[in-house]
Amino acid sequence: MLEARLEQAALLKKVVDAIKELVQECNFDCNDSGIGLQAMDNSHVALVSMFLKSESFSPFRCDRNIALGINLNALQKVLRAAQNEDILTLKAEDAPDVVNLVFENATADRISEYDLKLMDIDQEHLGIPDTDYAAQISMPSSEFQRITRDLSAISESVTIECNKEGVSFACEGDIGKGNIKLRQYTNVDKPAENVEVNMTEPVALTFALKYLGNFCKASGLSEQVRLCLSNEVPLMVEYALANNSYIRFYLAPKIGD
Amino acid sequence: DRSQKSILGFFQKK
Repeated sequence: MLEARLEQAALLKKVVDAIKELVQECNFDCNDSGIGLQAMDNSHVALVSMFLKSESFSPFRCDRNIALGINLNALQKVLRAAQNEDILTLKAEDAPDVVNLVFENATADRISEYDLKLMDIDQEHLGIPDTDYAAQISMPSSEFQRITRDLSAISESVTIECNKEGVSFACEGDIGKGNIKLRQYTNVDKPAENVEVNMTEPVALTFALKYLGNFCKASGLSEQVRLCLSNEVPLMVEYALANNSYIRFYLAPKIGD
Repeated sequence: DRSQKSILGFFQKK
């Protein structure tokens, strides 16, 4: 059976908010190392890969591998009943028809219990190759969200270029063009504001802003975001969570003239 | 114009 207790319901609420535009139905794969999820969007352009390590829960128990096939819209409806600060416990039998969610407030004078029906989802898993990315950029997630939003007003696509000058986000549309350059920045007192650029070779790739805008829905999960790029491979956008848990998005580039 | 690639062109099905 599965029993996984989260100190704050906010984490699961934010995870579901972050992925439900991209994916409507998916399996939450539970095993003794934690709860994972991998799913493509309908058009097979983007992929989300999330893993909440067992250490992110206290306690965590999962005796055997269990796939919880969940409609994220339905899960969100149930999670709306949880306050951000509630303690959230997920429970499921070994071959479950439902997942049980319990929300307790901090003073333990309210306990809400919900059963969410599960569905059979035949989901393909993709092997994500280990990649030595040519460029890695860490920046405030709010900054990335702002850049994505601002450029979306101009164009459908953005070209992210990384060279020894720094990183630039450029786009061109009917009304004109825009370009945002970021340079390395270190603030010892406020590391959340740091911009770090690590590059082994120059990279320039073009991506659809619509998907980047979707990824930015995860901004509330982490103050920093990491962009990893190599020429002619999907972009990885990573929001690191506590206890080595993570939510990663992959986006196939636009290629060719 | 550039064309949007599929993620399946990069990551193989397991």
